[in-house]
Amino acid sequence: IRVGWELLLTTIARTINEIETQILTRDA
Amino acid sequence: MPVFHTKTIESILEPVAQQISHLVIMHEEGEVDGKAIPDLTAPVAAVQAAVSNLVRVGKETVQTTEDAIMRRDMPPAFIKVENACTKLVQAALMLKADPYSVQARDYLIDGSRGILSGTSDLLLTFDEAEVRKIIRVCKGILEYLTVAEVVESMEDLITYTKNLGPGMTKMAKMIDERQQELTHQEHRVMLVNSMNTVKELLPVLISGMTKMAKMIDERQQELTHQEHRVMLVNSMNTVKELLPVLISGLCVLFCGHG
Repeated sequence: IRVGWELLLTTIARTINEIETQILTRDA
Repeated sequence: MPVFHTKTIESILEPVAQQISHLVIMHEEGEVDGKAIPDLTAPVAAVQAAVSNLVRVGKETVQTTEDAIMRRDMPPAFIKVENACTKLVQAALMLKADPYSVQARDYLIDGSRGILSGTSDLLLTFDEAEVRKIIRVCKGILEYLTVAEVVESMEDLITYTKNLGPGMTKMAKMIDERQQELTHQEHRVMLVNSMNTVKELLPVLISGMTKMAKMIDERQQELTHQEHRVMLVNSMNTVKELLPVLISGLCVLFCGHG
């Protein structure tokens, strides 16, 4: 479970960063 | 049936959705009962920083966009993501004090689901704005198609087709890109078919207009007022056939949004 939660939170952080990039790209 | 209606959204959210679903099932089936959850302060801090950046960039976008619907729909999504993040922060604090905390585990699940839901709302809001851009181009074409009514000479027709061409090309490109993005096969097929119909009908329209303009240009005296009217009506009917086809094609774009 340690790997599970850490992995999920890491994926969430990466996903949010990716969405931020998407917003910046589309906005530009 | 795909959960996400565009490939971009699917590629971004699918990994998170799968992991959350997996962890929720593990918890619901009691596979992790009685096991300690370790300190998650560091990964939660990374999520918090990412959320903070996302909301900042998103708010800047809301301030600058001309799209009123986006301005209205984005702030609730920010609030959802921020609230979910707060739950994750609380969970991390609780786990530091008690690695067996049941409430912290629930907060982790709620927070993760909230992030998924909020980011999904955010991406949908953006996607809908992209669709509105396509619709604006299509509406421009529709409006210009009605100008066909006043084209009566070859000179007018040349100007008309010259003006129509770039818009049509732009619309075809946007719709082609859109259909490639859609995950639902039936939506894709409907959109492609609608666009193909437009592509097939357009030369018919131009050809009809050419015939009419030629006849008028040649000053065919035998052309009675009644015949002239019939030709004009036929030409306009072709234009009118295009309109519902285009509109139904565009409606397909929204199908994935429920």
